[in-house]
Amino acid sequence: MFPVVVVHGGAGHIPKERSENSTSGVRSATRAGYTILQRGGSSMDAVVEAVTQLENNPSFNAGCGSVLNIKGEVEMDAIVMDGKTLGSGAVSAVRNIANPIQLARLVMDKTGHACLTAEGANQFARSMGVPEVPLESLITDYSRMRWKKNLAPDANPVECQMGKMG
Amino acid sequence: TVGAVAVDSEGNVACATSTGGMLNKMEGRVGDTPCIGCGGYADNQVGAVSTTGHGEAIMKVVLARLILFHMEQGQSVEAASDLALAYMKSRVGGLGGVVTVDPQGQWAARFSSLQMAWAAAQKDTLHYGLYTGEHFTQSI
Repeated sequence: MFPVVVVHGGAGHIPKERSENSTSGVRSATRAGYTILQRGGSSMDAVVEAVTQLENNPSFNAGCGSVLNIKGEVEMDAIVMDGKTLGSGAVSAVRNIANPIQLARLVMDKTGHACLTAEGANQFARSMGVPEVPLESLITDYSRMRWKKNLAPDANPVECQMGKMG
Repeated sequence: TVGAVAVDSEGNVACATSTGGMLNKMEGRVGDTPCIGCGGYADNQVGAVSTTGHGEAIMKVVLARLILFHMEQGQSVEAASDLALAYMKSRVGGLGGVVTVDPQGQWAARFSSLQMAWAAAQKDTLHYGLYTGEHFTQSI
């Protein structure tokens, strides 16, 4: 049995000037997950660590660096699933949380539910002692630029984000 | 969207996916990521998947669980991933990408968009790529 961890940083349009950051970000996150596996850690620990690193990396659409909604705010979604128990935890439309993936894991570990959403997810975070962060800390110049650019009436946000077919 | 799948030395698989969602989405819009079977799925008896792409399309085909169905029918991780991505593109015109593993440690990183940043680590080798067809390796 060979331990393995595989990471993605999102499919879609990645401008050339951002491609190096994207590639180095996923490589670094993969190394972090693999180190956990090499030390005998669980696959759940490995994937949560890898995704946490990418949420903290402003080059990716998750955590810090998330795209903005139509109001210029950040609402995030996350899920974890454990292949041994089929246990799963998720959060949706959660705000002001630096690492939604860690909150999703708490939903799996600490509640009998599969998903908590919006204000309920934020209340759960407070009850678990997960600190809330200011909205500004999750927004980057790049995400704000893309938000403004796609407010135009003739904009196509899906095509802007997904790019052309491969 | 970002995600990861892993197999540990006990043969347990897991997945994790996190996202800010779609550019300029309506307030309250929730995509595929938190929906079990869509943004991710993990079962020690089959494998694990983390998905990325146009969430409304991914939900219509339940992409993560669809890949594992193909694997249950005997397809390899790569063929199962490609079959499901091709179905999503032909059936609902959606683009996306996936990372997939099986309990034996076979893995794939596949996408129907032009780009997806990905990386994999196994047997002290780091694999990575960005554009369609790229597969670079280096020692960890």
